Amino acid sequence: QYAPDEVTDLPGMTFKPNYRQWSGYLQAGPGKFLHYWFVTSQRDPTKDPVVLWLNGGPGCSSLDGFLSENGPFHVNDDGATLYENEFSWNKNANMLYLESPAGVGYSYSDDHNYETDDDKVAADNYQALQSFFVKFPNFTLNEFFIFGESYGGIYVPTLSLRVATGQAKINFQGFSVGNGLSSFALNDESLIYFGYYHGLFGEDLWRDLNDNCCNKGGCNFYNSSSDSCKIQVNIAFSIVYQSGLNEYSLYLDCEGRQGFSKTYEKAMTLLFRNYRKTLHTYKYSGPRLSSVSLN
Amino acid sequence: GVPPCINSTAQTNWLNRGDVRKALHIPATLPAWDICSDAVGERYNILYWTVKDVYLKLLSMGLRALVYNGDTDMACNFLGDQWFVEDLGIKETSKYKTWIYDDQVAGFYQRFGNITFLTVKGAGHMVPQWAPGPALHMFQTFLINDSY
Repeated sequence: QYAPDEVTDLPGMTFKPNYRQWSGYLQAGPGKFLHYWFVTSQRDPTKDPVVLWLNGGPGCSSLDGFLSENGPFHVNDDGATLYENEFSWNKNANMLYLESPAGVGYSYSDDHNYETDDDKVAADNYQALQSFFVKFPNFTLNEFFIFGESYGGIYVPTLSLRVATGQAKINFQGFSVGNGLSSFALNDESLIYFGYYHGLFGEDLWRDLNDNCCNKGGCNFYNSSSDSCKIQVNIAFSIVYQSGLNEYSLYLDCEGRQGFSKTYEKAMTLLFRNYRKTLHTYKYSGPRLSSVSLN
Repeated sequence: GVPPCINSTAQTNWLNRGDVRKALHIPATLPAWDICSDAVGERYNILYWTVKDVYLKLLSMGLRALVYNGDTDMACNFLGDQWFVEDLGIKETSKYKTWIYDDQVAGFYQRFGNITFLTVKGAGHMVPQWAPGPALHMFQTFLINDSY
């Protein structure tokens, strides 16, 4: 294992971990350095699979996955002490968290030029993965899986294709995506049905959506050319994303800020992207929805 | 930037402590950690509006896949991913049925050869955070290619 990166003690860790961990940098493309955090399995690191975990965004950090989802420890509300996660995924897998692309979290590039795209991210992630196995050659023969979430729905398959067809000797077995973005069209279309059948729209809006976006051949809530359909879809979109609901979990309260980060706003305008031109002309006007003037 | 309704204050404060950055071998010259990067997110160029063809290539190579969704999420809702898996055109090899965790229905799943679509009942976008037990069971089951 790559000794200089080993993490021997962590501020706020009051328990003795039964696994080892490393944190450092993996070389991605030229001048690009992706921060990684690798924790071994609590069972049998030599035999258990290696799993790469990628959060999405695009532009969000996989350390969110580590510290609030499936990592071996999380941060207490005091922001200073740590507690163990009994359902950690490193119970029987070696977990590799990668902050990607450069510019995300503690990952960076020498030129600070962080404009990128799906294929460049996949290529950088593939290079970083090879750099990982150079630092940790003992894990080259372990079974290998790629997991991702959200925009990881794009990151995971595009990286998987490089691993599956590339020269690097990696014992790649499979991939998985959680709440992934796999098709913008299907995500947009399905959200309208999800919203109506979860009681978010009411009969008037549902009738208006059907009257303006559907015909004999079915409905198009994704890229209709009808302005009246776009207006109705925007109203539906604004109820889901701008009316105070927690769009990440319908039945949970909305914690933290309602405010949009630019990254988030960009991500959301990628959804319903055919309507984003009109999105900014229509802002959800609160409970008086039925009386809102549409002109 | 922070996604709405997500409170990442605690991890942001911890990750930005000087002694934590040192322990994690983070260069002192780097800016503070943030859960999402506007520098990346604002100028990101999307190339894939669907990854259907990529999935078909990967599955044709014999790789295994699991598409799972917390079923209360509205950012990437379960129905869209269910339609995506069905749209791959792979013959179903199981009926759509429940899976159990801790003697309770934990969700539903359906297999289509090497790819499985699975829902996690009552969980949101971050499944391991909001349904940690079922998520770990699902994860372990997929790794060893067992039945859910």
